[in-house]
Amino acid sequence: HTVELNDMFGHIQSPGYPDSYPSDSEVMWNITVPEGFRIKLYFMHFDLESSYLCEYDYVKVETEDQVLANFCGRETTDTEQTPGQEAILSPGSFMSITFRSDFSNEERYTGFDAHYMAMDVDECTEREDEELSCDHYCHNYIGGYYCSCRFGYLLHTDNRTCRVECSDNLFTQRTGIITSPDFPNPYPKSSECFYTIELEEGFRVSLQFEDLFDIEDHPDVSCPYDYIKIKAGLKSLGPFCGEKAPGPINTQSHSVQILFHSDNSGENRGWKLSYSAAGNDCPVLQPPVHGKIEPLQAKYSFKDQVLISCDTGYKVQKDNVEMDTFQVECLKDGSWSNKIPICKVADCRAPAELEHGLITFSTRNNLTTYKSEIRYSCQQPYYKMLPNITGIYTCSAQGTWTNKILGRKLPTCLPVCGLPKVSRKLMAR
Amino acid sequence: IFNGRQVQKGTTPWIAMLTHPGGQPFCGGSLLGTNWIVTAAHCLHQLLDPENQILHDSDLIRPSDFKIILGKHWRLQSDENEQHLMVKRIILHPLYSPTTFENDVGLVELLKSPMLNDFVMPICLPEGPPEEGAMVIVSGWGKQFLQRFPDTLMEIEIPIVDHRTCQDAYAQLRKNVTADMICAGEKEGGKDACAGDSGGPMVTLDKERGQWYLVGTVSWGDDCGKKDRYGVYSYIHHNKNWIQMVTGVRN
Repeated sequence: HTVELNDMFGHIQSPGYPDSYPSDSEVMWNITVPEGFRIKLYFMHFDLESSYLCEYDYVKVETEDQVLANFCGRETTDTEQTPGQEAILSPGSFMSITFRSDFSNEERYTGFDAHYMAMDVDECTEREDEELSCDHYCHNYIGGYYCSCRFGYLLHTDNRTCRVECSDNLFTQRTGIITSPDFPNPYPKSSECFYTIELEEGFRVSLQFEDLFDIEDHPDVSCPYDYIKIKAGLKSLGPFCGEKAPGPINTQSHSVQILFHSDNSGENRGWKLSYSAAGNDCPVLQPPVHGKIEPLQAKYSFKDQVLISCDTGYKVQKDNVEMDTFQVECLKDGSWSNKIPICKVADCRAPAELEHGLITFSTRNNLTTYKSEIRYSCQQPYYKMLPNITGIYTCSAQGTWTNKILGRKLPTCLPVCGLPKVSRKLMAR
Repeated sequence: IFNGRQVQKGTTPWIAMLTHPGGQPFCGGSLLGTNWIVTAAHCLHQLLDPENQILHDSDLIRPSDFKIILGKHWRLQSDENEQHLMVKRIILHPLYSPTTFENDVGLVELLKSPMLNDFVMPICLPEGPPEEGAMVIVSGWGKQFLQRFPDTLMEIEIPIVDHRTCQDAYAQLRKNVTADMICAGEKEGGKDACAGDSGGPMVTLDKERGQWYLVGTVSWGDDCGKKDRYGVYSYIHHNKNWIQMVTGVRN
C-alpha cells in the first residue's frame, strides 16, 4: 500500500495508531517536496517490536539510492536503532518511509507517530562538487539559489560560471605583452578571448611565452578544455595547453590573431607572452659632412626613422630647400625613403631693407653666410635708430640676421625732431 | 608776423605752408613725424556765417582743396628745396569750437612722406609745460605791419605770458582764455603774430635735450601787436595725448 505525499509538511502514523498496529502489514509513504528543499522527518512516538537488526517489524527511511535509517524496538541497542529525538534529513527532495510488520507480535506495540516538513536546502553552503557550485558568488533563497560574479565578470549562460568580455584586444605597437585575463591569478571560466596584433605590412611578428604556462589539459586528449590557438597569415598554430609553454614563434606575418578559450571548470593560472616585430633591414647610413644622424645605430629596420641635422651654422639642404632637420624612414622593402641631404653653411641672404636706413657689410665681398656681420644705421642726421642699439646684426646658425638685443626684429628709423642743422643764436632773454 | 625778422634759412625746418591750388598760402603748420602736419583747426574749414557758428562736415575744406609745401623760405617765389605734398585727410580736435577758438588744433595727414633734409625736419612734441617766462619763437608768412605780406618767412622772439595776466587782459573784451590756450608777447605790444600766420609754430628750446619743441600754434588775438593784447596760441601740451592718439608720433 503506497501513499504519495507532496505537501510541504504533514504527519504519518502506523496503521491503527494509537492502537497497536496489525501484524503482517506494510505501508509505504513517498514524500516529494519541490527542488531546493529537503525533508526533515521526526518521531513523536515510536513503539515497535524489537528484533535483531529489525528483521521482524521496522520503519525504514530511504531515498532513491540510499537507506537513511532502519528503526525498530523501544530503545536503541547495539543492534537496533530507534529514532528518539533525532530528526532524519533527506539529502534531496524525496524520502520514502516503509512500515512493515511481520505475521506475529509477542505483545501489543502502539507503532509510531511521525511528522515531516520541507526544509530549504542552502545550496551555497552545502554544494561541494565543483560542477554545481557557483564560480564567484552564491545567493541562497527559500527553495533555490543563484550565482553572481565579481565586478568585471559576466555570468555565463550556465548561470554558474563567470566569464570575461575579452574579445577586442588590439595591439598595434611594435612590442607588447599579452596575458590571460587576471594573470597570474586563475583565468576566468567560460571565456573566449581574442587578441589581435595588427601592424603595418612589412613587419614580421615574433612571439615568446614567458613566466609560467598553466592551461587546463587532459592526459589523453589534446587540449579538450582550455587552449590557445594562434593564426598568423595563412598559418594556424596550436592548440596549446598544459604546463609546457611552446617555444618562440616567428610568425613571418604582420597580422596575428590569438584565441584563448576556457571552459566552465578548472583553476589554472594562465599564460603570458611578449611579442616584438621586426621589418626588413635598411643599409647603414653615413652622416653628411658637417652633420649628424640621430639615432645612430649599427642596424636599421623597417619603420625606423632617423633625423638628419647639421652642425651649428649649417642647414640641411634638400632640393634647394633649407631646413633645420630632415627625416628619412626605412621602408618596407628595405630601402630608405630619401637620400641623405647635404649640410650647407647657413646663408642669411640679402638683409631686409630698413626704411630711412642704411646697411653696411663688415666684409669687402658682402658675405651673408653664417657669422657674417652687417650694420644697420639710419639716415643721419634726419633719422635716429630706435631702440638705440649698435645696429650690428650677425648671421645666425638659423640663417637669420640677429641682433643681440632685438633678435631678428629690425630697429626703426625715427625722424629726428627739433634739431635744425642750422642752429640759431642763443635765445635772447 | 608784426615787428619780426627774416628767418635764417634752415633754422625752422619744421614749418609747413598750407596753400590753395593756385599757390596762395593761407595758413602755417608744423611737421610732426614724417606724415603729419599740426595746424590750427580754424584753418581747416570755410568761414562760417557769424549768425550760425555751427560747424558741418560740408564746411570742412577737402583734402584735394589744398596742399602742403615743406622746406619753404620765400612766400611766393619757389625755393630749390621745397617739397609739395598732397593731403590724405584732415582731423579737427573733437572739442574745437569755432566761436570761442577752444581746442583750436587740427591734424593733416600727408599722402606721402617728405624727404627729410637740412630744410625739412619735424618738430618735437613737448615733454612737459614750458618753463616760467620762457622765450618762444613764432614764425609765419602772415601779415606784417600795415597789412603787407612778407617776401620770406618771418619770426619773432617773445616771452610766454602768465595765463592769469592774459585772461585779465581779454576779460575786458569778454573773451575767454581757456586752459587749452597759451599767450605770448610783450605788454606794450609790438611783436605779434597776425592773419596768415594761423596754425604756424610757437617753439622753444629744451635746454636739457638740446631740441626744439612745439609749445603752441598761432590761433587768435585782438588785432595784431596792440598793447595789452597778447597773442593767443593753441596750447600743444594740453592736447598732446589727443595728437599722439591720432598720429602715433613719439619724440
